[in-house]
Amino acid sequence: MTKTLPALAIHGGAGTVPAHQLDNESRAAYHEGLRTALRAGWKLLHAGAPALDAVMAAVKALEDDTLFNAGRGAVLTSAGRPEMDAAIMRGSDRAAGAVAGICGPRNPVEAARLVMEQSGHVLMMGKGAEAFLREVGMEFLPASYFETARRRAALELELARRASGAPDIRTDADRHG
Amino acid sequence: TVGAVARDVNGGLAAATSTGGYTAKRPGRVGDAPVIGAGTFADDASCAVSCTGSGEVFIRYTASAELAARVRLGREKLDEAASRLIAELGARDGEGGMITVGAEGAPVLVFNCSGMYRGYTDEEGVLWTAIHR
Repeated sequence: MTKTLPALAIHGGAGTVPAHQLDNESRAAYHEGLRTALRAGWKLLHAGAPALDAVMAAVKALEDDTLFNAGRGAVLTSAGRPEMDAAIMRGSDRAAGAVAGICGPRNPVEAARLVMEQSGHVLMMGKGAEAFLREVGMEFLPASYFETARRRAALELELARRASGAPDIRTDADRHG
Repeated sequence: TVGAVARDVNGGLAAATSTGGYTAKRPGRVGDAPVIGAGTFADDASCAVSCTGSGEVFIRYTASAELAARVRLGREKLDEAASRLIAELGARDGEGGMITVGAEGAPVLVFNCSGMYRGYTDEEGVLWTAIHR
């Protein structure tokens, strides 16, 4: 089989902090978080690993970084707790796995891959998904592991706004996390 | 929301997306990230896609499957199709972005809002990252 040039791209969300509000230290932290994810995926691609392993490694690195709205550092629902969604898909046979509305697995993208590889389904949600993930041995962490002071503050701000009836003037960053 | 798309040395494509949704969302609300064909999609015959933004719009317009279809049907090249589609979604209140990679060529990263945390590796493995335009 002819070899193709590997390629990798990532995103950390489209709701960015406005440029004038981003100090140099925060800017550097975001760039470093993105580079860490790129390195995690590129190392595998460069070693000849499948694209599926590379995208999972890159997304896990972003889920572990509290700067980004996924995994640790996920935003909070109006009920004050994280509810996470994730999906993964392989292009050769369109195999796919996804989870919705879960809280517990350190890396939701890894949970999605377990759904793809071991459940016989594509999408699993909520308590049923969590029960399946426990059955297949996934470690569960408390909701407090995922919560950060920054996301709690953004939630309180938004709940206070809703209570006051003031217009929604949030930045992309606050709205989309 | 975070995501990745990749092409391996055998030409295999893959996509992954993960999210907490948006701040103060109603419990039970699910956006496009886990919806195959909306926020996440991969098919070796066209491209791999991961999206971020107004999930309800990306679901209704099956954003990532739409991009793949335009490429597979040969109507547009990947970068043209992605740029045109993200603009169309923006015109329908679909604020956000998408990253995609095809069977050949460099990854494509597009967005219709103030910025997107993003990065890619070029063929030599040099890392490129950006936040705003």
